[in-house]
Amino acid sequence: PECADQRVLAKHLYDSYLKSFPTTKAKARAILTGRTTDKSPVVIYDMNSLIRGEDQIKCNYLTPYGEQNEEVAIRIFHRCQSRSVESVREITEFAKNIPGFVNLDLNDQVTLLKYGVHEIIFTMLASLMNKDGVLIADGQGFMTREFLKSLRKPFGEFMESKFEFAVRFNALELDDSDLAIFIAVIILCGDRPGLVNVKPIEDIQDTLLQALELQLKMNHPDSSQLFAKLLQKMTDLRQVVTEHVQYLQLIRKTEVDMDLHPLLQEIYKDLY
Amino acid sequence: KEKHKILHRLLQDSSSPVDL
Repeated sequence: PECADQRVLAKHLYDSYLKSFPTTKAKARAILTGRTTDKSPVVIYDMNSLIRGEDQIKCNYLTPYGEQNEEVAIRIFHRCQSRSVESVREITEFAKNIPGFVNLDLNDQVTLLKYGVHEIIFTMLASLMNKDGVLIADGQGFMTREFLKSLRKPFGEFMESKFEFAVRFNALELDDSDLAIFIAVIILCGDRPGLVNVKPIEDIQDTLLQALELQLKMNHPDSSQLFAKLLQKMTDLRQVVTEHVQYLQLIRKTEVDMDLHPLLQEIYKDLY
Repeated sequence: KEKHKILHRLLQDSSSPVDL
């Protein structure tokens, strides 16, 4: 009966995940490997292809700040921000559907999201990446890693640590139903700074961890130690987020006119 | 609470949680 409960929980989280996140890993992998009847993504690999791509890609977050006149590196950086804000909204909706989450102290819910969202953003970004580039605008475009690397300092280095993490993480070959539980586990971390009431958070996470372990055993019977390997990735994720915050601090120092979205300001303030 | 007012708002938005 306990296993049955864990399967119900896994199914519930997967359903919530599909409702909350429009671009699934399944869809992204189909586009990246050409296994889809949809139009191939527009490949952006230099300044000319970027300009062409901007005409071809229909997307409401492509030019959110009326920024066509902005320098390319800053334009791309702004788009990353817009996408991150959208991701925070999606993750919040997903979190609310984790059984027990909305019954937690409201300030603890805020703390869990504050510390969890970027780990989740980089986990899900890996689904859109391969070693050569990243899907953008819901799979309408593919921006190459080399192009991103060629952006002027300090923007050129901004995505490298995410690609390095993605390549290692994608080697685990998780699918969307695995990721749904993993993401819930990340949110319900009882060791986030400033939590008021840790016990109920750890209780929910214990249940989620049991569901994750069973899910991985059933979905990847030949992949030994996958559960342990996945838990280790949580440490890597914290490192990716710490580096990300350091980059942002550098960018805010060197780019005096750089504005940060108010939601992201809230999240980054006193983070690490 | 003031420090995280957008996160608070997102959490208290309409969409209702689903109970198992």
